Amino acid sequence: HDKRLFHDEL
Amino acid sequence: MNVFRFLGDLSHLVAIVILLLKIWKTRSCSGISGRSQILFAIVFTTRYLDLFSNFISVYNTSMKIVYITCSYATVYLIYGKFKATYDFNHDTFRIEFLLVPSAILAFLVNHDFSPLEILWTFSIYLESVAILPQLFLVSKTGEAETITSHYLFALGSYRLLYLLNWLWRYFSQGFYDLIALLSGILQTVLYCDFFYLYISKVLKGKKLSLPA
Repeated sequence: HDKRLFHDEL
Repeated sequence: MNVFRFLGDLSHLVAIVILLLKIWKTRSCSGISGRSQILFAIVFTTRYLDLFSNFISVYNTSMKIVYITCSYATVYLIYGKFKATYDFNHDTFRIEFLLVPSAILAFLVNHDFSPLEILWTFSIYLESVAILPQLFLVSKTGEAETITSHYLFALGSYRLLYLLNWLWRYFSQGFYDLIALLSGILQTVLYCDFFYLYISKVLKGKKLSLPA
């Protein structure tokens, strides 16, 4: 998965 | 983390705390749309399901817990403790017209067809329109208490600051997320007329009243 799926924002 | 995102989170936290304190201190939720608060509770619930499975940082986890706790506490105060002061006559925006399209769109347009990702996308779409019942209530009553207008200003500023954060992240690290960006633009646009009234009236000490 690209990093976008890693939602690091609230 | 950049300054815009930090200020955005701060503004969001301030808005949530202002609202909770307003209801608690005045023991009244007059002028507050309970329906919008229900939508925000749904937004946080569907967005932060990975709260325990996906640790990012102490900051991230603690803010998520604060947001979820405060949003449910606010809904409880409105529909539970102070429901006698709840303005159910004017808080009539049909939230199913926001929930259903957001859910359908989340199935059609998302980054990944997995349950968590679709729920995250649903929460992004829903958040962009979750303030509509509140703005509708203010337009129906024709005015808003000053503390409520500060709440709305802080809440509107949070996503505006996030737009600046995404601009910053695009130019500094090539990061962008069209779903969050376009929803954030819509969300902020919905506040435009309120921002105008807030800056032209409330900051001059007048009460926020919509032209009848």
